[in-house]
Amino acid sequence: MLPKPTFERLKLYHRLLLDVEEEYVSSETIAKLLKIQPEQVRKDLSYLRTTGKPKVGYKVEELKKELDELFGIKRETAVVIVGAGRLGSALANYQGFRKYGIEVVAIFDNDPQKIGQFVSDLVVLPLKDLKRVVKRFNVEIGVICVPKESAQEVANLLVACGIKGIWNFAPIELEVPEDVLIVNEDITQSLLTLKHLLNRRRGR
Amino acid sequence: MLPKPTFERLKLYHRLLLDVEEEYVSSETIAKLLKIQPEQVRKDLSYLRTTGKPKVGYKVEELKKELDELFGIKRETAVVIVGAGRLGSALANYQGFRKYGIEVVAIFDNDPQKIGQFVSDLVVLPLKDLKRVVKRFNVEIGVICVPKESAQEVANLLVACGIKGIWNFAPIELEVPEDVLIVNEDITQSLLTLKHLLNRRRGR
Ligand SMILES: NC(=O)c1ccc[n+]([C@@H]2O[C@H](COP(=O)([O-])OP(=O)(O)OC[C@H]3O[C@@H](n4cnc5c(N)ncnc54)[C@H](O)[C@@H]3O)[C@@H](O)[C@H]2O)c1
Ligand SMILES: NC(=O)c1ccc[n+]([C@@H]2O[C@H](COP(=O)([O-])OP(=O)(O)OC[C@H]3O[C@@H](n4cnc5c(N)ncnc54)[C@H](O)[C@@H]3O)[C@@H](O)[C@H]2O)c1
Repeated sequence: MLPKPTFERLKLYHRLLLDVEEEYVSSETIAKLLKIQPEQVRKDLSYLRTTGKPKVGYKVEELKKELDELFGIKRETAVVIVGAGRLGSALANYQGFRKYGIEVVAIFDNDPQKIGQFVSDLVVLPLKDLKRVVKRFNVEIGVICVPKESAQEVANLLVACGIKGIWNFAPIELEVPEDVLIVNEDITQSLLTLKHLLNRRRGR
Repeated sequence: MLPKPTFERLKLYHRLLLDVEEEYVSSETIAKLLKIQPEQVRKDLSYLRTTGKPKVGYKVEELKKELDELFGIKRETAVVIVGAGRLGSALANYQGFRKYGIEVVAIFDNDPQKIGQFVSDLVVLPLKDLKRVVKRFNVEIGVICVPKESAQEVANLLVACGIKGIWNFAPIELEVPEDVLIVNEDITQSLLTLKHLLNRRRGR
């Protein structure tokens, strides 16, 4: 089992490698880009099978392939979005998910004005179709983009449909059964960090 | 100086308190909602001045007030967004920032078709107005919502205008001077975590 900080850094190495064109990459190059120590990079990569050659570095293709396997990049993961508002529509349109093997197969809403409209190439569906779509596309992840007042109710619905992973954008803690994984993405939390750090700098 | 894990949890306590209507709250209540241990909550709150009364708990108003101070919530922070695309528009419209004292004062783009259009109640401005707006509104934070190929160039521009904090949504590491703070928000990183955890569960 990978330590969590190592796992988090391996994700950043994977992202960096998408832009590296050379055949080999050194731990110094990765370390400099991420402003961390080269020993840390070597230690993290020692969890993988790919080894580095002294003075030459790691073979980029081999590292990429092994990290793809670790994150299951090549395995297509079907995702549904609930909430076709501002955030839900931005996510449904986002082409960046493709390179991680993530495909948004459907988007849902409970507002009659939105149902039947197009968001990207998807038609907004009513919630009554959720179960049928989850079964048909073997959907693994449900993305919650509804206001916080409706988020728990939507989580219950996703769980009832057999979804095992929830990506939650609503700023609220959700209650779900033990076997359902939740990743919370309250982006205002980072803004608070930035605000706090700027405050401290000005000596408030 | 607060340890980073404590700081991260205090942000979650602050968010929870927004929805608490009782006069007092116990460490057990907070712990249960966040699925952590009550001792951890008491230890975190011991960094604050507000103390809990045995059997009664912490006075909600006092806790809120002290956490507001810690995060500088009451101090209005002016923010600009560069990139009036899908994500930039969703952020410009987001009313949730107000309760953290964050105000989006302007949004910029380099696409002539977008300049002059309305996003929320803001007119999309050309980049040549960035410096004037940053000075006039004493803007502290610049939000980068442009494609990763333009992100570094936009970061350089924000730094040249005197911005001290950058909230970066583009999936790339940015180079900025030591005195500029960066918080990266590559939301696809969380999707990778979810995908990896689901993979492991299925025993792939
Ligand atoms: N927009 C942002 O930049 C942003 C930033 C941070 C967090 N968030 C969070 O993301 C969530 C969505 O935000 P938004 O700005 O897109 O809001 P929005 O109001 O634009 O969209 C919400 C959508 O959810 C739909 N909806 C409401 N209840 C529903 C239900 N029970 N079932 C199905 N659909 C339902 C609405 O009809 C609407 O289309 C909110 O919880 C918000 O706090 C948004
Ligand atoms: N949409 C999402 O859900 C999402 C999710 C994760 C990450 N991101 C990241 O957020 C960023 C924005 O994504 P998006 O989906 O909103 O893209 P988008 O294409 O909808 O919007 C990008 C906007 O930036 C503008 N732009 C490009 N170069 C510019 C420059 N040099 N100066 C000023 N404006 C410029 C474009 O004209 C466009 O309006 C990207 O880096 C993307 O990888 C988006």
